[in-house]
Amino acid sequence: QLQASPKDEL
Amino acid sequence: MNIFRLAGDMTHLASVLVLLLKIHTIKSCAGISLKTQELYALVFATRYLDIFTDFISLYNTTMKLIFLGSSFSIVWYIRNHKIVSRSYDKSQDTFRHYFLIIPCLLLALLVNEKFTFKEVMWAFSIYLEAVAILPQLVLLQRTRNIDNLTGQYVFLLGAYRALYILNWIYRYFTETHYVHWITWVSGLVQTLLYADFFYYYFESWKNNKKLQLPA
Repeated sequence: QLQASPKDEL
Repeated sequence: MNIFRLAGDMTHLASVLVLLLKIHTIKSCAGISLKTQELYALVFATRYLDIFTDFISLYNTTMKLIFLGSSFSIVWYIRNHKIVSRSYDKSQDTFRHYFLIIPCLLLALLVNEKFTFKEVMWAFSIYLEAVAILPQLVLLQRTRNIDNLTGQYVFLLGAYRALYILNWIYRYFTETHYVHWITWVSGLVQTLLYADFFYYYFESWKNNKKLQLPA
């Protein structure tokens, strides 16, 4: 399962 | 959050403030590309779809709201404000949006972190941000007299991107599993687009001459 990374940058 | 990331965000914020200062106080948008501003509004609208679903920090949410609000209000000012819109030279700002939007959308459909609506939109916003400055750079080349605020605006935008690269290098070495190919490659492309501008910006600064890009 491909996991999208958390987007902590703007 | 490291110092490069914070400095990058603050530089980005400063660029927006410089542009708002030009629009609000001088009531002019001369030399500013509406096309680029519209692309930025689209970039933020598609990237921050997670604003109400994923809470990261108060800082993150606040900055997102600032970038969304400022980008849409800048577009509104250039298009609709009685005085500001008069200084917009449509005949010089001829870049076509869809030349950038369509390839970015196709790329986002092919290359994304996950094939979901939110993730495709996020990848699209990353690709589009990388090239959104192009109409502005084309307009700068056509502008005989680039005023100081416009020059500073573009310089700050470029500096923000360069600082983000330093932030990624720092994070790569300090965090485990910190690998983000989509943002890295697009960010690198985006920063390289400013290389030519930076060269002439520093030359004009060194020689104390007015900034002018060769056609």
